[in-house]
Amino acid sequence: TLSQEQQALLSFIVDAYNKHRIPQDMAKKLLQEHFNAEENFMLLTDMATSHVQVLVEFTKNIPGFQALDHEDQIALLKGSAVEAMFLRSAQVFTRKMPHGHTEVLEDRIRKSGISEEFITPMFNFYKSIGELHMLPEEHALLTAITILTPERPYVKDQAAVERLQDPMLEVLQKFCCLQHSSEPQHFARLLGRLTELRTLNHHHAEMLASWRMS
Amino acid sequence: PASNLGLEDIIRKALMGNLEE
Repeated sequence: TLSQEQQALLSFIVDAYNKHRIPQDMAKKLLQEHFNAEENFMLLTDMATSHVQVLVEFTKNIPGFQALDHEDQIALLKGSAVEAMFLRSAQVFTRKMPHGHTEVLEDRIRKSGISEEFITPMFNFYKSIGELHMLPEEHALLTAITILTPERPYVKDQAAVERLQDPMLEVLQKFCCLQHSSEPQHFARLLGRLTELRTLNHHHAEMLASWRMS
Repeated sequence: PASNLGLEDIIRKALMGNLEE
């Protein structure tokens, strides 16, 4: 079972994760209005900006984060922002949405000028997250674990980051054992998705480069 | 790269400010 301290940490992270979401009016725009490819791209860019702001607010609530060296805080957020965004988007895509919404969202992304070679791995990732049937607690913890990755470029005090990440990993492992007792590999599979996220992050960097070219 | 600077700018501003206020 989770210790009292671990339960408190879990509740805190889940609350912070649920509290910090993309503003509803912006999310609604994705479904309601029609845009041409360029406007579509601009909307997705605004979404990404809002996503980063929300991510920073969530991260500030992770116990101990604000006590880290300020430049290390920035290095962690810079290194993980794209991965955390993909995780959150995967959660949106695997959630049961009203009829037709998934298609509208998918269509919008496909018509944003992003080339197919980048879109396919992204939707494959969403699918692989969907197959895990992750609980909201697992999404919140996995996002915190992604952000608190000590091996990001320019992080000076990796040991300090590890001291924050380790308890999260322990809580996630215990939570997985408790909630998925019939699937002993569940925790390992979750960690495997972090490797996929790293690959997507690299794809994303290439995608930005190709956008700049065009 | 410019895009990375953009990301860093957003992060720095968000770290200093408070969206909830």
